[in-house]
Amino acid sequence: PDSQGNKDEL
Amino acid sequence: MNIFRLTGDLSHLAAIIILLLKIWKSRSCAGISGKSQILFALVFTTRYLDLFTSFISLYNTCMKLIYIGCAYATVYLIYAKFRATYDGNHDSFRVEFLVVPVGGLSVLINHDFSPLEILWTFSIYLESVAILPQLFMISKTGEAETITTHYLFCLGLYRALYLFNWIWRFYFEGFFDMIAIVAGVVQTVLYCDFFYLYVTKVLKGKKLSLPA
Repeated sequence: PDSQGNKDEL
Repeated sequence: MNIFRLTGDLSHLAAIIILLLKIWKSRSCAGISGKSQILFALVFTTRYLDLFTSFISLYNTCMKLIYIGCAYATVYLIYAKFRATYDGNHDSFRVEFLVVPVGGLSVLINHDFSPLEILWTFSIYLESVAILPQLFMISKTGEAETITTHYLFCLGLYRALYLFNWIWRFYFEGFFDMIAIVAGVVQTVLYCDFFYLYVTKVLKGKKLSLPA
């Protein structure tokens, strides 16, 4: 899973 | 962005504002766990350090600043301005039993062994259990003010909506983050008994009181 992608969530 | 995440963020924002206004208007933090609020301030601080390293969107930046600002303002109101109304005797949950295991787990299980990523992981794990001192305090006092139950409902609803957001993102974007999902499930499950009491009591106009 691309955890960087998650960083757009609050 | 999808409807579940947007309503989740707005529910989270509503919870934070409800609590801040309740304390400010009533000039009292009776029934509020200061420990949980400190944990939330810690969650936002460790999660939003990327404010200094990356810009995602105006919405993202504004919400992060509002969350951090309100969290510290709430802690300030509880421990400084209205400290006389702080019920320390009932706010007795041992938060070190949360912070230490969460700290250890975030070092062991993360996506990337970098400082920012470990701090983000720490904040995700910590957020899933940060409400425990508050729920523990309610179980000790045996009751909660109605406005406090609305705060808790919005707070619990936000992560439940995020679960739907992750289902949406997996289905439409093929994206998922196991750490956030597992912690989000744990966080939402911890609210289940409160949700039951909220729906069966508070929504029927009764006061939320636990069998002491």
